[in-house]
Amino acid sequence: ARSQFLETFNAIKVNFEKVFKSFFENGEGTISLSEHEDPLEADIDIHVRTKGKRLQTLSLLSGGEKTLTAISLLFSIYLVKPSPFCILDEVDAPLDDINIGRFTQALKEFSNNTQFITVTHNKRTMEAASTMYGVTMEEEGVSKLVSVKFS
Amino acid sequence: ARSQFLETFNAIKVNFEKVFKSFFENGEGTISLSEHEDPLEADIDIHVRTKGKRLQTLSLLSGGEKTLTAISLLFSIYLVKPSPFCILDEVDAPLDDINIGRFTQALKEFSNNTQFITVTHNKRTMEAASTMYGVTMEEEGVSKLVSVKFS
Amino acid sequence: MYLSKIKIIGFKSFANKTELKFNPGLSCIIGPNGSGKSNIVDAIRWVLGEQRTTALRSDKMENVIFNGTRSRKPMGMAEVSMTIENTKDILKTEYRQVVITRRLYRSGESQYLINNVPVRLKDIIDIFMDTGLGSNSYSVIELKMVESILSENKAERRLLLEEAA
Amino acid sequence: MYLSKIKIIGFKSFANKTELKFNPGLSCIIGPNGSGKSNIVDAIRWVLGEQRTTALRSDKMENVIFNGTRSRKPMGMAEVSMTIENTKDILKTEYRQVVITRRLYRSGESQYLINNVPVRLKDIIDIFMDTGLGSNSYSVIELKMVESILSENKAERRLLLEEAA
Ligand SMILES: Nc1ncnc2c1ncn2[C@@H]1O[C@H](COP(=O)(O)OP(=O)(O)OP(=O)(O)O)[C@@H](O)[C@H]1O
Ligand SMILES: Nc1ncnc2c1ncn2[C@@H]1O[C@H](COP(=O)(O)OP(=O)(O)OP(=O)(O)O)[C@@H](O)[C@H]1O
Ligand SMILES: [Mg+2]
Ligand SMILES: [Mg+2]
Repeated sequence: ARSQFLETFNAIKVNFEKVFKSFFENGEGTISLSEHEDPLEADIDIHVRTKGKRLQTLSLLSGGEKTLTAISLLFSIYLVKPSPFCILDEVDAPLDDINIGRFTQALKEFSNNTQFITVTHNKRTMEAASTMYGVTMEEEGVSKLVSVKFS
Repeated sequence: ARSQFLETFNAIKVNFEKVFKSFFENGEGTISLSEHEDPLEADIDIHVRTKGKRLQTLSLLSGGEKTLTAISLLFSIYLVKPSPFCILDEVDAPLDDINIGRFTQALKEFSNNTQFITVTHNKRTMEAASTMYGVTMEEEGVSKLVSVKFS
Repeated sequence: MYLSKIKIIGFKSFANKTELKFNPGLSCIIGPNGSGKSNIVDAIRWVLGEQRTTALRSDKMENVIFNGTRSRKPMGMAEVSMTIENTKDILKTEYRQVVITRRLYRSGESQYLINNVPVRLKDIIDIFMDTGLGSNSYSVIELKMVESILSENKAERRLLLEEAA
Repeated sequence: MYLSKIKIIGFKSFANKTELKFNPGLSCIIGPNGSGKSNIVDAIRWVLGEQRTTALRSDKMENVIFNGTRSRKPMGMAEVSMTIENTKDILKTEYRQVVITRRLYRSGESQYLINNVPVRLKDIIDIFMDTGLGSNSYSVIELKMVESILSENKAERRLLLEEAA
């Protein structure tokens, strides 16, 4: 179990470095296991450096940077062990236009292995989808679906 | 102190009922003090009812509905005791287009008594502002201001 | 493996029978605040076996049953069915297509079915073993999780990676 | 009463002296993720006397001083000045215009000034007494507060209403 965990961890780590770089142009990020006798008990540390800064405390990151860092970790896990489907509820809300573009680009690349369903208020995220459902409440308090399918 | 608190509380309550209604077309909201010997120790309960439902648990409200409920309470307090200025950091992120319209409308109405400064990624919120500053990082890691003032 | 259909009736604001069909690839759900989008997300968590009422924004499980409006009475049961195409034989079953159903009655009585055969909650959890699905996994992501993934308390991160390993 | 100017130098990502001028009425601040918008919000909280490092996203106060990049050294001091037009005589002072300044040196030494006269933190807090300003008030609102205002734990709401009463 220990060696399996370490093997999985290292695969996730390699992915994290790649995915993080795709979101943060001039940044670098990695993960590491904290010092511990038993790797199965160690903490997972996240280290990031954005645009020209030296190593950064996660708490000082901006709202959008935190969201992209967390999404990078989640996508890194998917690449190792694809979740067959993944629902994302308004995770794009803190992102600016450029980052929404990078986010939807990443979704398209991973959607070969993982089926993504996003809930969003953002036009660019909508444009990236191939199927779209609208939810409304014509009758008060009762949800109704309107399909706006493209394919 | 007790009668002053009750007087303030009732003024806030009257405002909350009005402001809530301006955000929730078919809804009603109010606040009340929980049962307690000393009103200064009582809890403040929030009761809301949205579109045709009966009284609702706050936790069952949607992301956008929660944001508007909290904003209604904050604006109700401002109407009683205007904070001279108020900074809103991306509170519009969970709101759909129609609610962003109602939100910016409320900001314009209150901006006679309170100076509002909003941080936003949303075009409609930007359009409502009379002064706009853009922040960028031309040199890595160093913020720089670009003024996009209108008036 | 992909989710091809979700059927919702009596669950939260979905008083009327509602079906969503999906293709593999990227889909999105849009609509005004309060219209029911996150309720669909809750329905997916619930049919996968979610037992934590807080993850469903409730204090009791009964709150997921449609609770009525001024013009409609509350309903007596909530039901969600999810159809999964078992294309890569990821699910632990010989079926090509698997329909998972969960029902909850106001009485508190619960039912779980796989392809219309009554099973126990445990059987639903087992079928998703090792797939990265199942309700405690990283298949449903919302903004609140961003804070917990990055927080000082590293337990959340631990759980995520353990699911994968 | 309104905020007419903010001057920031050495505070978080604002290595260069930066001035924002405001009119009464509605203003907005825009820009890409990570560009420094919330840092301006933090600067406003800080100059009003915020002492809780968590409200400034730091574990120590020293973290608000510009901490350098690959091409720039860290700075030795952070300074924020806020100019307030005391139009309705709301502030407890006879001045028509009040400039509040806060400085922090890496040594840990702090300075507070009102119209360039050194004062104590207490004097800054006093000048804002009863105005609904001051760092523990409802003048800076972010999304995290929405959850706490509506949470089961009603202490947050209590605090807000007490500020007003
Ligand atoms: N058991 C129930 N019966 C009826 N209606 C319910 C029930 N539980 C929740 N609701 C209603 O569902 C609505 C919330 O829906 P939901 O959270 O899906 O909205 P949303 O589309 O995600 O909105 P947002 O864009 O604001 O996040 C609330 O108005 C709530 O009253
Ligand atoms: N002491 C410091 N010295 C230099 N840079 C700092 C310091 N503290 C924070 N920063 C940087 O400021 C940036 C965050 O800025 P800020 O939170 O203002 O972004 P933002 O414009 O609000 O972005 P978003 O739209 O994502 O919320 C981070 O990249 C962080 O590295
Ligand atoms: Mg929602
Ligand atoms: Mg920010």
